[in-house]
Amino acid sequence: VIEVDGIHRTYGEGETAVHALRGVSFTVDVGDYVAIRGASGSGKSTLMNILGCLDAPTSGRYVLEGHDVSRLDDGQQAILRNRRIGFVFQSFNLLRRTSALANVELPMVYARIPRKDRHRRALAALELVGLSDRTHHLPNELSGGQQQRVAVARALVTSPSLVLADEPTGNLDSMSTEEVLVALDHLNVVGRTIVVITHEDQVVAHTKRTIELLDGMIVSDRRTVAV
Amino acid sequence: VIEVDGIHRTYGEGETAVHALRGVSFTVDVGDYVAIRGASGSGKSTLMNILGCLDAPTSGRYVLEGHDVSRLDDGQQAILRNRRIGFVFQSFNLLRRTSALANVELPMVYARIPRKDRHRRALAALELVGLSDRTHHLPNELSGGQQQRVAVARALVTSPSLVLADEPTGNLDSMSTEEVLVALDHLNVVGRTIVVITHEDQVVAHTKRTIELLDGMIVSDRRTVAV
Ligand SMILES: Nc1ncnc2c1ncn2[C@@H]1O[C@H](COP(=O)(O)OP(=O)(O)OP(=O)(O)O)[C@@H](O)[C@H]1O
Ligand SMILES: Nc1ncnc2c1ncn2[C@@H]1O[C@H](COP(=O)(O)OP(=O)(O)OP(=O)(O)O)[C@@H](O)[C@H]1O
Ligand SMILES: [Mg+2]
Ligand SMILES: [Mg+2]
Repeated sequence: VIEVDGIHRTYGEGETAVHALRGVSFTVDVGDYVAIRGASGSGKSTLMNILGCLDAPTSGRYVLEGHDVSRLDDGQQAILRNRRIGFVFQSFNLLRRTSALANVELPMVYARIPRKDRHRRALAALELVGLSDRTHHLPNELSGGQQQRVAVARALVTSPSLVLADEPTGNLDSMSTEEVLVALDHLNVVGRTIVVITHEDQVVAHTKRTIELLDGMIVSDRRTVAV
Repeated sequence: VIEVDGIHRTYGEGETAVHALRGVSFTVDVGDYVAIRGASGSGKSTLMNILGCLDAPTSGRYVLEGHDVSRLDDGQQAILRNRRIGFVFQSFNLLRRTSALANVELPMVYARIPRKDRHRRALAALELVGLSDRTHHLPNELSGGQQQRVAVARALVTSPSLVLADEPTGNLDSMSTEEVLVALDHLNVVGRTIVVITHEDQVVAHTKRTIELLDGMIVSDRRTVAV
């Protein structure tokens, strides 16, 4: 489902240029469950943004579900992104003037799902992450970990074929972390592909493969469970 | 240095009221190193905001370094906060149009430290957290963990008598986490008081006492190392 070939991503130019990715190549088959680890600043989020069609590589090729992403225009990329990918951002990116429930409904609005179904499915997603009693709160009326869980619920609510999660449990205690992992595991069991950036062993334990980045390059790629 | 007595904090009123803190009492002596743990939503950040004079309790008493905080006006609280406390926020709260270096210099501007000294000390603080090569980057040109480390550097740069850190390592791999902990340990060794909210065992291992919150109340308070 994912094919990355010789991906480079450089910010800036000349002396102050930052080479965030320096030739990254790997493939991910349908139903895989991949953890991406690496030091702070090693290029994990940069790679994730490219996988999620939110950023373009400086060079190299990215093929998503058979589409060469560089050959799609912005509109086509947006459609691919909204229909096939669920994204948990490292900084949540919730709409601030919107309730938890409305935030979780948003991907379904793009997918043209009827209002009644959106409401029901958003409630179910929030219940999965233990937030049934916070549906009408605004993000600034929620704890840091509750905001993170709303971001997780939003990424999962359309049951997307590809889930990209950037440190989805960084603000969570082990019980809330386990709730999130159970939800991700369930999606993987029914055939969805999961890629999760994490630095927590508890999360890695649920995955089938670990890719390790260092200074913008892959230094190890180990499978722990068959797909 | 900290005396908390019967602290309550309620958001909203009537049926939808959220009782974030329901009668919290404890003291912290100079030089203690306290971890605060608890489930997501249990009231940890709410407690931290009260300790940092950023929020007032609905009822109860808070005495900081001998001052009854409720008897100080806003100006006096701001002075106490800026001169005595270093705060690491769960969501970093960096100024977005300002470089990492300028963000770290900010507490020293309030403390009226001369420009040359500010520059030198900000560089030293950023070096402590491994960001010497990112000083001129803006927050949106930094990775999530790098932003978190700038927030840590900013909290430590005035060598404050009280450090309040809300999940300071949530976005960091174990090596960057260790760098932050070494910096906190060093401050504690020279007599500063540290209170850190965390859900990570690696962090708790460096502390001398663990307070556990559940549903806005303290359920355990255990010392592991003498002060
Ligand atoms: N402005 C607000 N209005 C209503 N409820 C609020 C508001 N701010 C926080 N809360 C609620 O207060 C409770 C405690 O929040 P707090 O941020 O202290 O939790 P926390 O222990 O820091 O959680 P986390 O580990 O997720 O960061 C949460 O259940 C939250 O939903
Ligand atoms: N707009 C930008 N301009 C310059 N450098 C940037 C920019 N954005 C990111 N970087 C740099 O690119 C590198 C990789 O960033 P990235 O966010 O991918 O790291 P990461 O592995 O996700 O780190 P973390 O674990 O801290 O979240 C970092 O060193 C960062 O400073
Ligand atoms: Mg990142
Ligand atoms: Mg919190």
